[in-house]
Amino acid sequence: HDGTKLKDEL
Amino acid sequence: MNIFRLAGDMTHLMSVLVLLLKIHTIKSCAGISLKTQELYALVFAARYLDIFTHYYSLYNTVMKLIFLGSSFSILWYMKRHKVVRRSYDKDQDTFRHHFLVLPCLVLALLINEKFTFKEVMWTFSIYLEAVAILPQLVLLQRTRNVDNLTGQYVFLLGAYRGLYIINWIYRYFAEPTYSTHWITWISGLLQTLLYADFFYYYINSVKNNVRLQLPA
Repeated sequence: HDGTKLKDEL
Repeated sequence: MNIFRLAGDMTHLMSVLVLLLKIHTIKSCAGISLKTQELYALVFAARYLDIFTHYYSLYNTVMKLIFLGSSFSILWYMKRHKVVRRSYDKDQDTFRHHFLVLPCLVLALLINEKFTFKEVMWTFSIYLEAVAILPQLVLLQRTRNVDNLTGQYVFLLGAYRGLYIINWIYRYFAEPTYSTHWITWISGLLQTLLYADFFYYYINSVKNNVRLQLPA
């Protein structure tokens, strides 16, 4: 799982 | 993007606009904690390090710019504007906010998803955001009589957090590729719980149509 996945949130 | 996430972002945006409106039109920042505003500026600066390196959507980039721009202009108004800065409740806003920053940084170094600079800074911003409202809540408690715009500002911030939790629950069930995000979820839940007490008094004051007054 890519650790940056949730970064589409603000 | 789901409706809860959008509604959350919009209440977040409205909270910032209410605050800027108060400062810009009434030329007063009475009741607003500079400590909390400094923490939010730090939260956004640490979290949005990817703004020019990673593109998600136009919406994402524009919102990031708005949050960065607004938080630093609020700081400018409260510290530098010759009229606004005089209304700052300096003697009441005494929370030692630096003592929040270091534990959050240590925690981010210890508990993160990936030990890289950007990832640790992002995690640090998540932890710091969870507690950044504390100086503001303490200031409200001290002032007790809360003016309408300040009350609305804190209410909108709390609503934003609550909506983000519903958004995570929705994403968890609606998006097959969406995995568990314990760091964000636990921090977000803690952050929302901090508002519970304020919400209770705020909703009562709206219901009874009286000025918001916090107990001593």
